[in-house]
Amino acid sequence: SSSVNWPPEFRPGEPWKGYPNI
Amino acid sequence: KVSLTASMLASASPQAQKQMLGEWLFSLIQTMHPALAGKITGMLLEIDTLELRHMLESPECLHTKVDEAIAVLQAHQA
Repeated sequence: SSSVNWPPEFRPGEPWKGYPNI
Repeated sequence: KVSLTASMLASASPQAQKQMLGEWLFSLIQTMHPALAGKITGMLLEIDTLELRHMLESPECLHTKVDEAIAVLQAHQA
């Protein structure tokens, strides 16, 4: 299930790629 | 602790704003919920940037959103 990976995890110091279109 | 101001955000691109808000949210949430901070921050970054900027100036609003995110996350994981 794709929901397993939700929500994307934010990691400090790394570029945020969770929602690139926003 | 990450310091972030409205003027810093105003001069940044939309993507950079999300990044700055993410760093700021993570630093705050980490003190409250260390194990969940990354996931909660990820959820809160789904919120519109304008509303996130409002949360920046309203700790009460921020805490409400954090509590909501935890409830959703726990329900999702249950």
